[in-house]
Amino acid sequence: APPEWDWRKKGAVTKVKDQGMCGSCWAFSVTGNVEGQWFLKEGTLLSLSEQELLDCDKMDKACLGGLPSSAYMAIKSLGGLETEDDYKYLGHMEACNFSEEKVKVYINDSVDLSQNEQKLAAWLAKKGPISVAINAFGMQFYRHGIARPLRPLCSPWFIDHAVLIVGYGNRSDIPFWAIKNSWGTDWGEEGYYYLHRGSGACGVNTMATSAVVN
Amino acid sequence: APRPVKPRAADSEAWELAPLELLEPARFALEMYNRGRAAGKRAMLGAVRGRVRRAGEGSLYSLEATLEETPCNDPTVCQLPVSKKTLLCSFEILDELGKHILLRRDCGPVDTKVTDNRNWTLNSFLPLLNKDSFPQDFSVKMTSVFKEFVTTYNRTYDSKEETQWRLTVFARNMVRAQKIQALDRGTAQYGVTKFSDLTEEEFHTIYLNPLLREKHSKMHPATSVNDP
Repeated sequence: APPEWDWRKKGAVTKVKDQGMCGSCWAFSVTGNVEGQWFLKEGTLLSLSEQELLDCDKMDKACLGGLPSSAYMAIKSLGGLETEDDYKYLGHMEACNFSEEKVKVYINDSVDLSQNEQKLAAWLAKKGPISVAINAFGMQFYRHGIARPLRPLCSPWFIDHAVLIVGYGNRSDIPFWAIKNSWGTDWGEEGYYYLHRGSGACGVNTMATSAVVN
Repeated sequence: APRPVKPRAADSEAWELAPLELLEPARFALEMYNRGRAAGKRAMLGAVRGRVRRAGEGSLYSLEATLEETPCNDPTVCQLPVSKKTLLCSFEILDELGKHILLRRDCGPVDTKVTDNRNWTLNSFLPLLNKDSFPQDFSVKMTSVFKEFVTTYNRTYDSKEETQWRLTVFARNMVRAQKIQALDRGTAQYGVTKFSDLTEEEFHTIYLNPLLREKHSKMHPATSVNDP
């Protein structure tokens, strides 16, 4: 992997969104990944609809939570994703209002990524932002800097938040993952969370996935 | 900014199980930890806190505990002072009809660098926080910080009671943030955020995603990248 990478600087990442009072992080993580994949294949950055997933992905549970793996399946079976503008985020489940004609983005497949963080970095640099799930310990009070909670407090077994890795690097020799969160720009570093890289911190390497656009 | 939900009964807050309720699962966790250890090498229970999720006939306890291990088990040959090794453990214990099953145990030594440099943090992390034990000046400072928080994040509460409750939650959270800060080995700073007036349970319920703990369906493994 290159020593550092940041997809934000390459225009592959949309602005930070806000899931509101709704456990829909899984939808934001997945749309963020698809936005990146589409950008890399087609050269266009589109902000995609999480609300479509909340309303129409019947395998997941909208604001009560969901799994990226089933969200990819839902996107495939629905036929794609509409844009944020066409299917606006409401932060609660409504009847499915999906329209095939408004689909702007499709995916062909989805893949599980390695648990090796070096391989994840290499994959990210070449293929785009990665959907991951982490233990959100401490994030309620996180303001800035690179988080590295004690492992027993941030166990990889207690994964409860899905986010999007958009880059990595080192700050004063401390390796980090740059993570796009979905709690608005008034949280963390302009909406971003920086987590220690290389130690499996908070289970960041346990559920890394991506959509595939051919 | 999202508006916090109504106040909950104090006893429903996460990590606030009554000590008596914790006793049995904590003893069981300690017993499991000490299983197979010689009498002189057994750990002792330090502080413990926990939460429980009940479903049907079962209760799932999540405990955080400190265990003290004395490296020297023969006081006649030990050099004084004998330093204790403190472990920070998290346990998950299922109680089904009174039968305990240890589902998970995750223990690690408390970072000595952290504890040496910031003794107060370890001490403050360990005991259960007693909301009545805040000193006077702490309350005054907290009220001022809370007022700033309310202004910054444009919070409105329905009643004086709710405001008072949120202040209590906020003050507890500030202490929690300090503990998290003390136990972080990176460069992260923790403190007031827009979620500072939510209890841990509210925050988990509203913003997090428990389904991620479920087993997800396996997809094709990605081909590795050879030449970036």
